[in-house]
Amino acid sequence: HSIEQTDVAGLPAQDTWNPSSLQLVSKFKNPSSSCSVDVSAVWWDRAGAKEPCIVTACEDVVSLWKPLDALQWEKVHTWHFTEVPVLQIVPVPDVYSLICVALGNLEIREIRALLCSSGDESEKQVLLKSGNIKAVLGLTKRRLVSSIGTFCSQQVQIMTFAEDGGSKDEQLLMPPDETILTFAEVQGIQDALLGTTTVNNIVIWNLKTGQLLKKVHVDDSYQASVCHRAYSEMGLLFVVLSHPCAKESQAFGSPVFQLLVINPKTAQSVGVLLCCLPQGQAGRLLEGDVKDHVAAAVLTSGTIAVWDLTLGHCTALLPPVSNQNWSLVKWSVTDSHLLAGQKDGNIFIYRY
Amino acid sequence: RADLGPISLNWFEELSSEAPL
Repeated sequence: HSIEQTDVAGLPAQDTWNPSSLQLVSKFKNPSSSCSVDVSAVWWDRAGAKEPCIVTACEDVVSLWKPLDALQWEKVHTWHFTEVPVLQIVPVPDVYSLICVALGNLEIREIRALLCSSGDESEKQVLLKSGNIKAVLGLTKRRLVSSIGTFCSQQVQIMTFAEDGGSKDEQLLMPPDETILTFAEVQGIQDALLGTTTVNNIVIWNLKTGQLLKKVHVDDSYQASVCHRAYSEMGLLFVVLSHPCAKESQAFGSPVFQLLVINPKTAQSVGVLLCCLPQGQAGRLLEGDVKDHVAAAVLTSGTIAVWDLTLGHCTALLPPVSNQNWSLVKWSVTDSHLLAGQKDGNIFIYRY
Repeated sequence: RADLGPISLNWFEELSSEAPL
């Protein structure tokens, strides 16, 4: 019942990562005049069959791309946004033929569902939420959690989707009286939800009852942590965090991801793995995504780095292509592909 | 090595029965 203290992943790893672990599958360019902001994958119903499609988001347009063959993609739908720019795509597991997007300037002001009319296949938008939205996450079983407001005036809401993209059912969770930064579902416990807060706490809810079960204070050495993944095993909660505000240290370089173990009963926690950049790599985390045991990050240097959290080291580095820095990285939710994007609309799909 | 205190496999149910509704 004790845990090894923090191991540091990726430090002397220059010779252990394998550049060939990422193989280019296909690429396409989204010809948009505005800046590329996000990419994602979604299942889309076409003539009664569900197809794995790619969604690209620019500031003023979201596009759906369907596969023509293994190498080519065709744009089939576009949704336009003239008033408020798109900030991010919000993937919702277990839904198909529906895309959620967050809109706003610096902060999220609206969440919209994008879908097509069943009759004429024309694109339509449904406003789901509006206000001072601090955090949003799509959950399994067609649900979406969002927090609106700050501190004591905060509302944490779970919305369940109806077939037409609207909201079918709403439920409130007990707010933690501190501003929520990010949410994460807990694999292994169906009704558990985690949140990270601005004062470095991890909060745990019961989604069924709305109860706030526990607050766990985590190490103050990293502020404003983002929670990417959580799973419960053998009575312990394993949490993958990233630290966008972390400063470089001489000993470890720049920490990008951290695996933390929490005992939810006692609120004790300990770091078990710190994913740092391989020697010779500089930069900090711009954005990251974690799926199962693999974590990918775009670094300020323009390179994408991938860590295997079970092996405990960096397994792939993807330097900028055609002298253009990477700006987006996402794991596909429809297969094991890595989606990598550049600001000008280039999307590259790699097999990992 | 770090001691995390007593561990319960049913932590979620136990915390749910203790927390205010």
